[in-house]
Amino acid sequence: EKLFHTRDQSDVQSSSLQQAELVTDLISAQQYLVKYGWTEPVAWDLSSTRDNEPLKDFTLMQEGITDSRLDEPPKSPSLINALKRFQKLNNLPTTGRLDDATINAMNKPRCGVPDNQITKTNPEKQETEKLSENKTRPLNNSSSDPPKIR
Amino acid sequence: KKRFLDLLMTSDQYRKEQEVIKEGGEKAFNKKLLKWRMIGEGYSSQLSINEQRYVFRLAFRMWSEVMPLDFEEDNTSPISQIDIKLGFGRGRHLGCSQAFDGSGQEFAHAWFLGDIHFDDDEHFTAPSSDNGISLLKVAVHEIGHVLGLSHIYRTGSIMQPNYIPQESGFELDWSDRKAVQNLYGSCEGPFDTVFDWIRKERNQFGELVVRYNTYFFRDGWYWMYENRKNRTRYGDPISVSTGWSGIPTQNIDAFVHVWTWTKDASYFFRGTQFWHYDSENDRAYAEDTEGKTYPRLISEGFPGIPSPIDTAFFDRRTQYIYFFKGLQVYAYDVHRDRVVLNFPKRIVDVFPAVAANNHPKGNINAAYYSYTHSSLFLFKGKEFWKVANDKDRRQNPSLPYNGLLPKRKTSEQWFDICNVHSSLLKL
Repeated sequence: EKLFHTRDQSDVQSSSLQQAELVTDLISAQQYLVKYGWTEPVAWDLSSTRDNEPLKDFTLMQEGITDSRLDEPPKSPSLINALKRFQKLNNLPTTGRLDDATINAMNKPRCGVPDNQITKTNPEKQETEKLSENKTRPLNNSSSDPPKIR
Repeated sequence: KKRFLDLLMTSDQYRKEQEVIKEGGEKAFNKKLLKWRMIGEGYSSQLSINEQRYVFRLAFRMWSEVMPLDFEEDNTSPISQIDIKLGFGRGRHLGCSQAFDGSGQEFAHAWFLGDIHFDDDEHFTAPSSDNGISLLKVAVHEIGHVLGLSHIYRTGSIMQPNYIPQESGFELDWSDRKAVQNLYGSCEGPFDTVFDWIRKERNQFGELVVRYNTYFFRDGWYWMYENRKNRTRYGDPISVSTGWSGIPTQNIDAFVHVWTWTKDASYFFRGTQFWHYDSENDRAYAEDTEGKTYPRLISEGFPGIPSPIDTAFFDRRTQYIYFFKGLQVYAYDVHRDRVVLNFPKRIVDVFPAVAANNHPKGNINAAYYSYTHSSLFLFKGKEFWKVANDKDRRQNPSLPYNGLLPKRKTSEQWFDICNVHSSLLKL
């Protein structure tokens, strides 16, 4: 608890801003995975000027989810695979289960552009890259001053 | 609605004309100058317009510093001619098909070759603030999408999908630079002069130490190159007038550092004149310790040397200044103050080609002795030739003295020396 609040108590008043819905269960997790292209690539560029199309794979949303409780593992192979892909790229244990760590990763603030997209001219999906940490770069030895801040 | 649709179609058509498909299927802009504008009805409700503009200018400049594209704010052309529009909105916003979700989760989105939208329900802040969400970092990320980059799951990449609070002084790292250069190529182009600037300082023990930094000059601006990090200093280029007091503000022909046991003098050359530079005080002498006033005519300071010159360098082995002009090179003896006997000579004779038909011949842009590489380099256009040094000749005794090794692209040795649009030189 803070010792002092602002004089007009604006810091304790509930924000009038709409709060984004968090991922809390299998259904919202699947929505996340579908939205950002983890189940199948999203045609993001094609959607830039059109109205939102309803999610085509609503059956996919229901498939394999008999219970949205977290302790029930997903039964849909596609959902399990999508979860595993997501977990792998986020350096999480690839369990295929919606555990707390995976939920936390999904609830991190992020960019709205899907991670996996279909481009207009290239029907093959444009996959999010995971690059190796060690990129080859030339080595030089020199003597110079440390850089100043921009 | 009809007018809006007409604008959309024109805009889409314009956009199609601007894109090109690369070999690997990636798409990129096919022009060198991109125009951007802040959407009038989409200003942030939390930042002033000037703050927003400053952040976007800086964000565009950060990309421009590492790739051959320039960005210019354009508030006058028809909207259909604007390449990138930026705006803030909440929920359903700006005619966009993708609604924002309120505070948290999604911060922004962007379209390839298109527009950038920021969620106005988020607490974006300017770089001067330690709190909130860095608008600069998010903007740099979204511009990356506009340029054609996807999300990258790599620590340190600006294209990570998740927002990571900005550590102080974030910049585009090596891999991000190469990713965008894979789409747009590396920055190339001739330089006016290249040199290592040496100065003496006292360390914390009072000992005299010698330090140097490497500089590339082109037109009216320059870059400091950090050899250990294979890139230019963050925030460069800077205008010559800002960093080098008292010399011409553009188109420098040469920098020469005469350094012997008895002499230590730095000179800038341009046109028919030269300036003596006071490295200790970091400004050109109006009058030096010998009572000579500057600028002086090259013909007076270096009798027998023509002007203007193409470039020059000081050779510490021979203690001659080599002046290049056209197809010829002049050697000037700094102790005898005269042109060395039997000079001028043809450049191809003094610096013979190692590989047949692989020689700049003449009209050299810059001659640069690098302390980092312990080698002399001759630059012309987008390429350079390294002069074989003692180490090269020990490894390969067949190399001729001062032989020019086969040319290479400058951008493959010194990385990311990129122009920015003139409107971004000062933020």
